[in-house]
Amino acid sequence: CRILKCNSEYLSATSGLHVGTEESAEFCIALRAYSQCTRKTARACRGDLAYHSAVHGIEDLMNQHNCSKVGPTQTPARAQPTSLDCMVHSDAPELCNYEKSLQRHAPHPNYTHCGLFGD
Amino acid sequence: PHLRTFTDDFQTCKVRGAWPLIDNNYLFVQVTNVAVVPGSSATATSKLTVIFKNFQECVDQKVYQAETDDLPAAFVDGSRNGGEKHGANSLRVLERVAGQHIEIHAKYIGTTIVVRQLGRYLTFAVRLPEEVANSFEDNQGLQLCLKGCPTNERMDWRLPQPRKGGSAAPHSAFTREAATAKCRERLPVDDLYFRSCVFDLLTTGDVNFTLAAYYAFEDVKNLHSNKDKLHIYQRTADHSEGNSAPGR
Repeated sequence: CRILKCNSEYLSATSGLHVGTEESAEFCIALRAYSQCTRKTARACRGDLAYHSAVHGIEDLMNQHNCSKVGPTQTPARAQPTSLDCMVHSDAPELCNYEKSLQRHAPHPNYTHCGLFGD
Repeated sequence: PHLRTFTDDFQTCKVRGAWPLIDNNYLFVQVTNVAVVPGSSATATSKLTVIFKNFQECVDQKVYQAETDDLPAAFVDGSRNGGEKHGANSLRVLERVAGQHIEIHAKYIGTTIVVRQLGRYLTFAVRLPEEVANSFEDNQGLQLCLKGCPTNERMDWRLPQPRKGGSAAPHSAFTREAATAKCRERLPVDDLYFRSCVFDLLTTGDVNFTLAAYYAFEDVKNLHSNKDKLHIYQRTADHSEGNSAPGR
């Protein structure tokens, strides 16, 4: 569950903002990004108190700032993948890339092969 | 089917019905094999199931299933990646040739799977790290890719001796010479891929098995980590091969 990461990203995005109508747009952008972040982690966070608090909190804050659910987020647009090697999200955990996750321990893992064909 | 194990053992097995190829902490692969011709114990693969197990922040559990004439470019839930987690795209199904060739890239476990349909049957090839292949518990069952087929499931075939003018098997449209010539078109080296090809043609008369052997070797070329071990000349438990002349 990565809810703490979502929390800290939201806090960091809103740290310089003051509650007021002139900065509501910035709050909305940050809240939509926060909401997007929680949705991504929803499955892993099922039953996590911090997660459910965050989801309710976001709803309240969006109402408070009159934010629409659709609109820009602070998350920079991800570039389209150009090859298979680039298809893992830039913010995907390093452990989702076997070779990268191993680099510290074993730079060159041994691979094996199995095949089945014919009759 | 002909099986090349993780340790480069080469076997021809009966294994009729459903058999697990791989069963470890990350991956489960099972094939179902059916008889190819009446009166022969030779079988070929008509169904393949692959289960990628739920893995940390990368992928949800995903099931891939292929059957003869149904080689989908998606998991059974219709998705083509690992779900909704941050690292979901570390698991992808890629269609290379519609209905004939798909690849599954599981980057989070350094694994590539190739599934093809050639004629009426499926072929399977996988490349994975030894660490992943060896990550199983004692209570995880049989894995053909790991230790090969049980002894009583192995077919210790030998190529039939030449019989001038006659076909080698009742169901075969090929003489041995014709089968040899056909297989040599695609497989110039007299290794076990070549010999399996000849055996399959003589057993079934189905020329698609030539392509199965050819692409199985192409997959080995692409997936095997040791380019010096691509060809295999001696079968495992090969007690009495009729054609025991050196491979080359």
